[in-house]
Amino acid sequence: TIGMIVIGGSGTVVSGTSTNGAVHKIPGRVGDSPIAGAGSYADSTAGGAAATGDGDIMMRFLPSYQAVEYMRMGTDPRVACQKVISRIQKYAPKFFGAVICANTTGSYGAACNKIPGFTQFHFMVSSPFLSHPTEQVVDCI
Amino acid sequence: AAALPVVINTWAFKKAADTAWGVLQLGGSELDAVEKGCGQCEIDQCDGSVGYGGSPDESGETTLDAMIMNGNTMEVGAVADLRHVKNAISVARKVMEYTKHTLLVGESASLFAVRMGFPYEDLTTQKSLSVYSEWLNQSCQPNYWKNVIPDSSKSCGPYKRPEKVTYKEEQISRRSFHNHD
Repeated sequence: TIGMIVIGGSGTVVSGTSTNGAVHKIPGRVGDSPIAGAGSYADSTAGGAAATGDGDIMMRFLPSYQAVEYMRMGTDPRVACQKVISRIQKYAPKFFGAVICANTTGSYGAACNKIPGFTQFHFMVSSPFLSHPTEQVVDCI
Repeated sequence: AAALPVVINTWAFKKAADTAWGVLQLGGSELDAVEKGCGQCEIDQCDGSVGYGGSPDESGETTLDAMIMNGNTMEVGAVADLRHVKNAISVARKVMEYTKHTLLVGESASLFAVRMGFPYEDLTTQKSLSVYSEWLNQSCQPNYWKNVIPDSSKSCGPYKRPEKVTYKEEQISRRSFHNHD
């Protein structure tokens, strides 16, 4: 799955996702990716977020919407991402998942759920401060 | 705002990031950047988790899900279980721009896509077929069933609910009950 957030110079926030879903899924199964608020969410007055991972679990918690609402309240994007991961951890401690967050000032962050074999999450960032699109990594919580 | 514009995407999908950033540099809109950026992964089949030829379902078919959201207007376009059409996020954008709906699903979404000018193609590849046949040869493990018979952790289906006998089976047993001298 790819989830993407773009914030333009004027502050316009757009988000998107694309995926082919879970391998060997039962025909008709849809995960979190195409669900606004789960797969991704964008509000130019607050920020954007996008999720990837086990969509069957994650979609129930609307992590992208919740992260944007945390950023609306002033929470730093990295912390907002961590908070939504923590909310899911309570019910599904071993779920596979990660979230990226960005607010309207261009600050960004990411978070992921630490499970055996998945202890770091890599994501890409492009901004005027970076000479070219850069791969960044975050330690899971 | 000096830190804007910004593009951030999941996983180390560098070409997708390059594509989105390039669209912005050439004066394209944020919607264009997300569509083309995610669309790049649909072309590149990033990680086998995006686009055609990946993640075959229980019948061996690849289907796609995608969405796009405009944070200025809060408009959303989305497709789910999209069949036979490769450009999922572009179809999602067409849902946003040419309908008052938010989400179209399944074969109906494919018919909408064809009407919007997208080609109707087979999303299966040699790779997805081999992933599928290998899965069949391993008793269909892993799968997403539970509480069914036969035991879905040990064998393929078709599966059914254990506690309730199906209607047909009831009929057969009732008929044999009367079927006596």
